[in-house]
Amino acid sequence: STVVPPSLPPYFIKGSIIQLADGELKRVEDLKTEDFIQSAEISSELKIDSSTVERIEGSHTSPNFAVVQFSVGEHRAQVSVEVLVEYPFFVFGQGWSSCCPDRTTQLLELPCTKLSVGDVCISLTLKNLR
Amino acid sequence: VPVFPWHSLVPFLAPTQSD
Repeated sequence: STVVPPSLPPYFIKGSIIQLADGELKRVEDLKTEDFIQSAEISSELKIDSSTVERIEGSHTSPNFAVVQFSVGEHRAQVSVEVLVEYPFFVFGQGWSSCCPDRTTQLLELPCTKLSVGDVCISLTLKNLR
Repeated sequence: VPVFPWHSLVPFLAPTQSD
């Protein structure tokens, strides 16, 4: 059986059932870019932002972690996140990608490519409520 | 079988707006 570290969420395991904003159910490995875009269009609170990977470094805390620096949205705000190296991000037009795709596939059985500088990931921000 | 909402899969990155 697959052993998932406690800080790696269960919904990334292959076969997990994901509900889109219109109620449709899909497996996590079958999600497409359009699924996220259409779900965000339906959402009253959330919108999709583009987050471009600017830098990927090993963590000072633990070799199991990486620090990924993103440039977020049209304002290019700099945001760094510390994640397990197998943590998957969804890259526009490409799909699931992580710092260590071999580990992602090993632990989660989730098909995954290598996350690289310049990749544009899907992220969420709050819609402007006016 | 648990069902997870789509937005739980996406990191929430709120940019700080400086304008």
